Amino acid sequence: MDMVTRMASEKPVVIFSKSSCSMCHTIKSLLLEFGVNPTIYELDEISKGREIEQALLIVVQNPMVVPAVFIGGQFVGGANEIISLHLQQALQPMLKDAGAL
Amino acid sequence: MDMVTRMASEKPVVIFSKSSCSMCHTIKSLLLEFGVNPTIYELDEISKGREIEQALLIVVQNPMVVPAVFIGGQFVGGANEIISLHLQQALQPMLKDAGAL
Ligand SMILES: N[C@@H](CCC(=O)N[C@@H](CS)C(=O)NCC(=O)O)C(=O)O
Ligand SMILES: N[C@@H](CCC(=O)N[C@@H](CS)C(=O)NCC(=O)O)C(=O)O
Ligand code: FES
Repeated sequence: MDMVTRMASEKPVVIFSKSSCSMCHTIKSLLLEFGVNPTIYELDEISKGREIEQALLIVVQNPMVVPAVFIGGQFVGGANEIISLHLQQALQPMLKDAGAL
Repeated sequence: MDMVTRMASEKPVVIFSKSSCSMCHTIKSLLLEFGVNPTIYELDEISKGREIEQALLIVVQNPMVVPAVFIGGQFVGGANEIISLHLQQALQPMLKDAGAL
Protein backbone atom coordinates (compact mmCIF):
# COMPACT_ATOMS: atom_id res chain seq x y z
CA MET A 1 0.00 0.00 0.00
CA ASP A 2 1.45 3.36 -0.94
CA MET A 3 1.93 6.28 1.42
CA VAL A 4 -1.07 8.29 0.24
CA THR A 5 -3.50 5.35 0.40
CA ARG A 6 -2.35 4.57 3.92
CA MET A 7 -2.67 8.18 5.12
CA ALA A 8 -6.06 8.55 3.40
CA SER A 9 -7.53 5.49 5.09
CA GLU A 10 -6.59 6.60 8.60
CA LYS A 11 -9.39 9.17 8.89
CA PRO A 12 -12.90 9.66 7.39
CA VAL A 13 -11.98 12.91 5.61
CA VAL A 14 -8.43 13.60 4.48
CA ILE A 15 -7.38 16.66 2.46
CA PHE A 16 -3.98 17.09 0.83
CA SER A 17 -3.48 20.83 0.45
CA LYS A 18 -0.94 23.65 0.20
CA SER A 19 -1.11 26.54 2.64
CA SER A 20 -0.32 29.00 -0.16
CA CYS A 21 -3.28 27.89 -2.33
CA SER A 22 -6.56 29.81 -2.08
CA MET A 23 -8.51 27.09 -3.91
CA CYS A 24 -7.42 24.64 -1.20
CA HIS A 25 -8.54 27.19 1.41
CA THR A 26 -12.01 27.29 -0.15
CA ILE A 27 -12.38 23.52 -0.07
CA LYS A 28 -11.06 23.23 3.49
CA SER A 29 -13.56 25.91 4.60
CA LEU A 30 -16.41 24.17 2.79
CA LEU A 31 -15.75 20.88 4.57
CA LEU A 32 -15.23 22.59 7.93
CA GLU A 33 -18.60 24.35 7.50
CA PHE A 34 -20.24 20.94 7.17
CA GLY A 35 -19.11 20.21 10.70
CA VAL A 36 -16.64 17.64 9.45
CA ASN A 37 -13.28 17.43 11.18
CA PRO A 38 -10.96 16.96 8.20
CA THR A 39 -7.39 15.76 8.56
CA ILE A 40 -5.39 18.28 6.57
CA TYR A 41 -1.88 17.78 5.23
CA GLU A 42 -0.20 20.97 3.99
CA LEU A 43 2.30 19.60 1.50
CA ASP A 44 4.32 22.82 1.47
CA GLU A 45 4.75 22.69 5.24
CA ILE A 46 5.32 19.07 6.27
CA SER A 47 8.62 17.25 6.05
CA LYS A 48 7.38 14.42 3.79
CA GLY A 49 5.55 16.91 1.53
CA ARG A 50 7.55 16.25 -1.64
CA GLU A 51 7.28 12.48 -1.25
CA ILE A 52 3.50 12.65 -0.74
CA GLU A 53 3.18 14.93 -3.76
CA GLN A 54 4.92 12.31 -5.90
CA ALA A 55 2.58 9.58 -4.64
CA LEU A 56 -0.44 11.84 -5.20
CA LEU A 57 0.50 12.38 -8.85
CA ILE A 58 -0.19 8.69 -9.41
CA VAL A 59 -3.54 8.71 -7.59
CA VAL A 60 -4.80 12.00 -9.02
CA GLN A 61 -3.41 11.34 -12.52
CA ASN A 62 -2.83 15.05 -13.06
CA PRO A 63 0.07 17.39 -12.23
CA MET A 64 -2.47 19.72 -10.58
CA VAL A 65 -2.56 17.68 -7.38
CA VAL A 66 -4.02 20.00 -4.78
CA PRO A 67 -6.51 20.04 -3.26
CA ALA A 68 -6.96 16.25 -3.17
CA VAL A 69 -9.92 15.08 -1.09
CA PHE A 70 -10.38 11.56 0.23
CA ILE A 71 -13.64 10.49 1.90
CA GLY A 72 -13.83 7.10 3.59
CA GLY A 73 -10.39 6.30 2.22
CA GLN A 74 -11.54 6.83 -1.37
CA PHE A 75 -10.18 9.55 -3.67
CA VAL A 76 -13.16 11.81 -4.47
CA GLY A 77 -11.43 14.56 -6.43
CA GLY A 78 -10.24 18.12 -6.39
CA ALA A 79 -12.04 21.42 -5.93
CA ASN A 80 -14.23 21.00 -9.02
CA GLU A 81 -15.51 17.60 -7.96
CA ILE A 82 -16.20 18.63 -4.37
CA ILE A 83 -18.07 21.75 -5.46
CA SER A 84 -20.10 19.77 -8.05
CA LEU A 85 -21.07 17.17 -5.46
CA HIS A 86 -22.04 19.95 -3.07
CA LEU A 87 -24.26 21.60 -5.71
CA GLN A 88 -25.88 18.25 -6.46
CA GLN A 89 -26.59 17.79 -2.72
CA ALA A 90 -24.50 14.62 -2.92
CA LEU A 91 -21.70 15.63 -0.59
CA GLN A 92 -23.47 15.38 2.77
CA PRO A 93 -24.74 11.80 2.16
CA MET A 94 -21.21 10.80 1.18
CA LEU A 95 -19.81 12.33 4.39
CA LYS A 96 -22.48 10.58 6.48
CA ASP A 97 -21.71 7.19 4.90
CA ALA A 98 -18.05 7.63 5.75
CA GLY A 99 -18.91 8.39 9.36
CA ALA A 100 -17.61 11.94 9.08
CA LEU A 101 -20.96 13.41 10.16
CA MET B 1 11.41 53.16 -9.48
CA ASP B 2 11.24 49.56 -8.34
CA MET B 3 11.29 46.55 -10.61
CA VAL B 4 7.57 45.80 -10.44
CA THR B 5 6.50 49.39 -11.12
CA ARG B 6 8.81 49.51 -14.14
CA MET B 7 7.57 46.21 -15.56
CA ALA B 8 3.93 47.15 -14.87
CA SER B 9 4.18 50.45 -16.75
CA GLU B 10 5.61 48.91 -19.92
CA LYS B 11 2.30 47.48 -21.13
CA PRO B 12 -1.44 48.35 -20.70
CA VAL B 13 -2.26 45.08 -18.90
CA VAL B 14 0.34 43.22 -16.86
CA ILE B 15 -0.40 40.11 -14.81
CA PHE B 16 2.02 38.58 -12.31
CA SER B 17 1.02 34.95 -12.00
CA LYS B 18 2.21 31.41 -11.21
CA SER B 19 1.74 28.64 -13.75
CA SER B 20 0.77 26.21 -10.97
CA CYS B 21 -2.08 28.40 -9.68
CA SER B 22 -5.61 27.77 -10.95
CA MET B 23 -6.90 31.10 -9.60
CA CYS B 24 -4.31 32.87 -11.75
CA HIS B 25 -5.46 30.74 -14.70
CA THR B 26 -9.04 31.96 -14.19
CA ILE B 27 -8.00 35.62 -14.17
CA LYS B 28 -5.72 35.22 -17.19
CA SER B 29 -8.59 33.58 -19.11
CA LEU B 30 -11.03 36.30 -18.07
CA LEU B 31 -8.77 39.04 -19.42
CA LEU B 32 -7.95 37.09 -22.58
CA GLU B 33 -11.69 36.67 -23.22
CA PHE B 34 -12.06 40.46 -23.18
CA GLY B 35 -9.78 40.54 -26.19
CA VAL B 36 -7.02 42.13 -24.15
CA ASN B 37 -3.47 41.04 -24.87
CA PRO B 38 -2.08 40.81 -21.32
CA THR B 39 1.65 40.63 -20.61
CA ILE B 40 1.96 37.67 -18.28
CA TYR B 41 4.88 36.95 -15.97
CA GLU B 42 4.89 33.46 -14.48
CA LEU B 43 6.91 33.97 -11.31
CA ASP B 44 7.55 30.26 -10.88
CA GLU B 45 9.06 30.03 -14.37
CA ILE B 46 11.14 33.15 -15.03
CA SER B 47 14.67 33.67 -13.76
CA LYS B 48 13.94 36.89 -11.80
CA GLY B 49 10.77 35.34 -10.28
CA ARG B 50 11.90 35.39 -6.64
CA GLU B 51 13.10 38.99 -6.89
CA ILE B 52 9.82 40.13 -8.46
CA GLU B 53 7.86 38.29 -5.78
CA GLN B 54 9.74 40.23 -3.09
CA ALA B 55 8.97 43.54 -4.81
CA LEU B 56 5.32 42.52 -5.24
CA LEU B 57 4.95 41.88 -1.51
CA ILE B 58 5.48 45.59 -0.97
CA VAL B 59 3.02 46.67 -3.66
CA VAL B 60 0.32 44.13 -2.83
CA GLN B 61 0.80 44.44 0.96
CA ASN B 62 -0.14 40.79 1.41
CA PRO B 63 1.84 37.54 1.31
CA MET B 64 -0.78 36.17 -1.09
CA VAL B 65 0.77 37.94 -4.07
CA VAL B 66 -0.63 36.16 -7.11
CA PRO B 67 -2.43 36.94 -9.27
CA ALA B 68 -1.46 40.62 -9.25
CA VAL B 69 -3.11 42.66 -12.02
CA PHE B 70 -1.88 46.06 -13.22
CA ILE B 71 -3.93 48.11 -15.69
CA GLY B 72 -2.43 51.26 -17.18
CA GLY B 73 0.54 50.87 -14.84
CA GLN B 74 -1.70 50.96 -11.75
CA PHE B 75 -2.09 48.07 -9.33
CA VAL B 76 -5.77 47.05 -9.53
CA GLY B 77 -5.76 43.98 -7.32
CA GLY B 78 -5.95 40.21 -7.21
CA ALA B 79 -8.60 37.76 -8.34
CA ASN B 80 -11.29 39.08 -5.97
CA GLU B 81 -10.90 42.66 -7.17
CA ILE B 82 -10.87 41.76 -10.86
CA ILE B 83 -13.96 39.58 -10.50
CA SER B 84 -15.80 42.28 -8.48
CA LEU B 85 -14.99 44.92 -11.10
CA HIS B 86 -16.18 42.54 -13.80
CA LEU B 87 -19.49 41.93 -12.00
CA GLN B 88 -19.95 45.68 -11.54
CA GLN B 89 -19.37 46.17 -15.32
CA ALA B 90 -16.44 48.40 -14.35
CA LEU B 91 -13.64 46.33 -15.86
CA GLN B 92 -14.18 47.01 -19.55
CA PRO B 93 -14.20 50.84 -19.15
CA MET B 94 -10.98 50.56 -17.17
CA LEU B 95 -9.38 48.47 -19.91
CA LYS B 96 -10.54 50.97 -22.57
CA ASP B 97 -9.09 53.94 -20.67
CA ALA B 98 -5.76 52.16 -20.46
CA GLY B 99 -5.77 51.59 -24.21
CA ALA B 100 -5.95 47.82 -23.78
CA LEU B 101 -9.14 47.59 -25.83
N1 LIG C 1 -9.16 20.80 -11.47
C1 LIG C 1 -8.41 20.83 -10.23
C2 LIG C 1 -7.40 21.96 -10.34
C3 LIG C 1 -6.37 21.85 -9.28
C4 LIG C 1 -5.22 22.78 -9.50
O1 LIG C 1 -5.10 23.49 -10.51
N2 LIG C 1 -4.31 22.74 -8.54
C5 LIG C 1 -3.10 23.52 -8.56
C6 LIG C 1 -3.13 24.58 -7.47
S1 LIG C 1 -4.48 25.65 -7.68
C7 LIG C 1 -1.87 22.62 -8.38
O2 LIG C 1 -1.96 21.56 -7.79
N3 LIG C 1 -0.76 23.06 -8.92
C8 LIG C 1 0.46 22.32 -8.83
C9 LIG C 1 1.23 22.65 -7.58
O3 LIG C 1 0.82 23.53 -6.81
O4 LIG C 1 2.25 21.99 -7.38
C10 LIG C 1 -9.36 21.01 -9.05
O5 LIG C 1 -10.54 21.31 -9.29
O6 LIG C 1 -8.95 20.83 -7.91
N1 LIG D 1 -7.41 37.60 -2.21
C1 LIG D 1 -6.41 37.26 -3.17
C2 LIG D 1 -5.92 35.83 -2.85
C3 LIG D 1 -4.68 35.52 -3.57
C4 LIG D 1 -4.01 34.26 -3.08
O1 LIG D 1 -4.45 33.60 -2.10
N2 LIG D 1 -2.91 33.92 -3.73
C5 LIG D 1 -2.13 32.74 -3.42
C6 LIG D 1 -2.22 31.72 -4.53
S1 LIG D 1 -3.87 31.23 -4.77
C7 LIG D 1 -0.68 33.15 -3.18
O2 LIG D 1 -0.21 34.15 -3.72
N3 LIG D 1 0.01 32.36 -2.38
C8 LIG D 1 1.39 32.63 -2.07
C9 LIG D 1 2.31 31.99 -3.08
O3 LIG D 1 1.85 31.27 -3.99
O4 LIG D 1 3.51 32.22 -2.97
C10 LIG D 1 -6.97 37.34 -4.58
O5 LIG D 1 -8.18 37.51 -4.71
O6 LIG D 1 -6.21 37.31 -5.55
S1 FES E 1 -2.33 28.09 -5.95
FE1 FES E 1 -3.69 29.69 -6.45
S2 FES E 1 -5.61 28.70 -6.44
FE2 FES E 1 -4.24 27.11 -5.94
